[in-house]
Amino acid sequence: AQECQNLEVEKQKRLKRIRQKRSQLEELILQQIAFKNLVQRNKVSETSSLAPPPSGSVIQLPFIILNTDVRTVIDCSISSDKCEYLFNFDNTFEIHDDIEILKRMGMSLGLESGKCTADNLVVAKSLVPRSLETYVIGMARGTSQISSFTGD
Amino acid sequence: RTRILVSIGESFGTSDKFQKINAMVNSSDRSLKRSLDMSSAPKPLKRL
Amino acid sequence: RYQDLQKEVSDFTQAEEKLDELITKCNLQLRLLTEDTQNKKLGYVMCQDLRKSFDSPDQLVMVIRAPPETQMQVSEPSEGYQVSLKSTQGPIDVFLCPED
Repeated sequence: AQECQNLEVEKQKRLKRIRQKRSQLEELILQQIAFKNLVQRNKVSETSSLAPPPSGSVIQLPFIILNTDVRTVIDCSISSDKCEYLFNFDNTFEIHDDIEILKRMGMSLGLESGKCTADNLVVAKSLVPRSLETYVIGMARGTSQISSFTGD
Repeated sequence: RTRILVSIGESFGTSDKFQKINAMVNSSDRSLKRSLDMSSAPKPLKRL
Repeated sequence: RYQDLQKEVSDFTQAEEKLDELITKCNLQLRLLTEDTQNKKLGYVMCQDLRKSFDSPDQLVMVIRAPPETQMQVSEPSEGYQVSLKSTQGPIDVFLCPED
């Protein structure tokens, strides 16, 4: 009985690690799909407009975004070499990374929210190696890969 | 003062680091106080 | 019951090893993808993409482009909302995304 108990504890630990690793893998797959989609979109756009967009209107990856209410007063100190910044806000703010912006732009085809259309699923599968397709299908359906191991 | 330190400047990576920051910044009751006195006329905006 | 549990733990061990392998592969693929010259050139968003990402119009959107390993420090808001940036590999670019 004691050995069964120990195995049960070991099983739960592994299950927890598998869940964490599966969501880490899904995040990496989302990033890969989103980035490939963004590059594809820009390539098509530049081909159709026969010229790259004006340099002042594009923001190259990687970047992060800090957003706050327009009425927020921002006190900003900058070192002369622009290597150090200090911002003081008088209101709350949010910080997002580039991948979050790509998701909001729809570059990850709704996979992150399990709202991927059949057409988008075809596109998403074409953007990843075959070994990852089952994870893409699982995300599109909003189902957990873990169920194939635990039957729950 | 507790603070959150993250490394930025690399492509992608784990995005949950900013979720922790946003949760910390937006959880404080200070924002509640601030929104309470938001009724006051908005202060002159400083631009970067 | 003991044998069943042994079998399950062994299945999970294999599953975890497979996930580790896929995560390593995915990280490598992503790094190669973002380091590819052509993809580097085409890996950009437009200002209007950013604008559309923040549905409420009364948001001020600040863009921060920093060299690798730049340290960002956000203080606990009890005494003010403070963000500091410190780079050791070159200047940091900060600009506001225009409203229009």
